[in-house]
Amino acid sequence: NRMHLVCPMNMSPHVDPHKSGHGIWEEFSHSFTPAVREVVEFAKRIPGFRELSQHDQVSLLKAGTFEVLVVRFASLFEVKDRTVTFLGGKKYSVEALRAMGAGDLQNSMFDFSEKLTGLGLNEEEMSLFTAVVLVSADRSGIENANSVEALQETLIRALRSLITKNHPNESAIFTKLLLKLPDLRSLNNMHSEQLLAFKVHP
Amino acid sequence: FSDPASNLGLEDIIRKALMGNLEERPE
Repeated sequence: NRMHLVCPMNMSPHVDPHKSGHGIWEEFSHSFTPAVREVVEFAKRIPGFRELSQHDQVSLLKAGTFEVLVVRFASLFEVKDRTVTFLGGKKYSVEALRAMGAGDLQNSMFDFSEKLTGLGLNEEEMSLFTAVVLVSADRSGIENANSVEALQETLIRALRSLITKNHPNESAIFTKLLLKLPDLRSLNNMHSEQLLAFKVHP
Repeated sequence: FSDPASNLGLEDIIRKALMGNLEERPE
């Protein structure tokens, strides 16, 4: 009988107690579905992605959508004022969200967002990094791992040369970016555990 | 659900978004 939804992909963390489970789900899908569609549209523009088999495109997107969304929505976690902005536009303090049930995942999201923002990437760098994140997603359901690996290597090489060109005196940036991949994987695992434990009662 | 992605209907959204493009592709 949880009365709060602490994921910022909701319009607000407050749940109308008179709303049915189906209604709560429907409202969430209004924000969630367009965000996922945007990830798919982004994936389609990654050079080489559409050449993967359809099965592998779906598998990578299933495994990597959360990680891509974490990167895209990192700015919702504002480290300076310790707030999270929900998709409805309102900000909630870390303490308020903690009282509503947010736990370790929230802390880890702040940590990730702070480190990513600290790298000061421009739009092009962020976009290429996001492409690397998607093709680096879990490969357990992949049919042709060699093709995915080749695409990942190509994108990582492109990211390295872009970062080297733009930040000639900051070679650590590229390494720091690659180290974000395992961080994203553990955020994904934490999120999956919460999702599995989450139930909306009808 | 044993698969968190199924819990959100993620696969269905992804497939529709991917297929949409195929349908729109000119002959």
